[in-house]
Amino acid sequence: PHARGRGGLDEAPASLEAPEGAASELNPVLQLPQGVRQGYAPLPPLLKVLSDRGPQRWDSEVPRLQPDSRALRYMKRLYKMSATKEGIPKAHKGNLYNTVRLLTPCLECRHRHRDLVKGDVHSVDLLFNLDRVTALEHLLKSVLLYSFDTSVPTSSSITFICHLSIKEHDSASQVCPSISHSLAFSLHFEVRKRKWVEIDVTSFLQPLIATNRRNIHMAVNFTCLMGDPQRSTKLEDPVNGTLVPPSLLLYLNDTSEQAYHGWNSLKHGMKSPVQARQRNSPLVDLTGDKGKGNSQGKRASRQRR
Amino acid sequence: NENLKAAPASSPYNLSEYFKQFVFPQNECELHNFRLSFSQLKWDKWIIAPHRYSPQYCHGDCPRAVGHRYGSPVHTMVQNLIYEKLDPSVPKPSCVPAEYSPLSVLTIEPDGSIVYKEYEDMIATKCTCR
Repeated sequence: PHARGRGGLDEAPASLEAPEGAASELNPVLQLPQGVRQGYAPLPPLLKVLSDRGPQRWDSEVPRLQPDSRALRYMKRLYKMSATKEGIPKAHKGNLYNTVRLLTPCLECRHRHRDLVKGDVHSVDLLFNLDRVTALEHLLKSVLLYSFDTSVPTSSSITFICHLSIKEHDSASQVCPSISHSLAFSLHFEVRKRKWVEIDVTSFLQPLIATNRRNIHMAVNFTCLMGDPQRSTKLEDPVNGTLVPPSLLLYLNDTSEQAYHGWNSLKHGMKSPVQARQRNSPLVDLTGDKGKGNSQGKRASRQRR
Repeated sequence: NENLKAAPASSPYNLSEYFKQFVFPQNECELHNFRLSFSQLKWDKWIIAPHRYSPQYCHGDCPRAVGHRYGSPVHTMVQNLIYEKLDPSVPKPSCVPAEYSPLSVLTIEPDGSIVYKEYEDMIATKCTCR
């Protein structure tokens, strides 16, 4: 049943919809009895193509939307940081992710208005489709990824005082979206071409992904001033170029058999992701009680007993 | 010395024949290199990285004394014995991978999203006889 949940069989290539009789000569995977097949977690595309007989089908028949070039550049850089040239995962400390998904919004309507007090307000309504996220992929961290393609001379350093408010549109009821998440922060950095800004929205997305939400609809206001907060900030357009609508980056722990669990192998003596998470102070501490002193923990458990 | 007494008075030819059974096979079971690029499979449109992938493979004959060299279980020697003494239709032990290493892959999904994934058991790193 969870295979139907997200990115499941409804996404699968036509062969999976072939009439029962045809299934047997199509693909060894399809010879599984119906019940088992239903519960069969959908294979990631690479393994699907390796188990299929018609690899050339994947090349011709499956149309692929081309990703944004900036997004591709970012993921290639992430790949270089995470794996060697031969593709061997680097034993990097601390992160438990074995899957990173970059989703570009499949719908965005931009609004932009100038507010004398707040500065230049960019707001976009974004719809992210999570069908590719399988039920076996657990969220560790999620990030809104802004890229600034600016023509500002690279020598200048500017300070962004930003206010990010994310509202989740509940498509069921058309009431005005409730503000589920807002944060204000200031960013100071040397502006270079195509600068990335990562904004952690894990606490906002965690409950949505945990409830198997397949679409996330959010309105994001990104207000930026330019200049030094101490002095009068000039209300210039902080980015002469365009503030590109953000992509959504999901750091996931794929718990399926085929995924690599480097931290989990007996070599490292880790028995479960929870232990690894507690020990490695990961990207996101989901237990919430990091390092509260063992004695307190022990006393509490003794009292409980 | 006992073997020599036991061995028939023989021309050098028989003697070499006799010792052959103790020599390790020439093409003994071992790991072989194999390197492919996803462009050869025409998958480079959706597999962005790595450009080259070396899955390796295991090939060769399994010697009779497999135990200590390949970490094979005793069953492998039993299977060898069955093949040699009882029933040649039972296959000899095969040369197969014993250990693997993972592979990180960067792909473009049909909906245009990009995914980095680490897959288990994608590169053979050690062979054994089973």
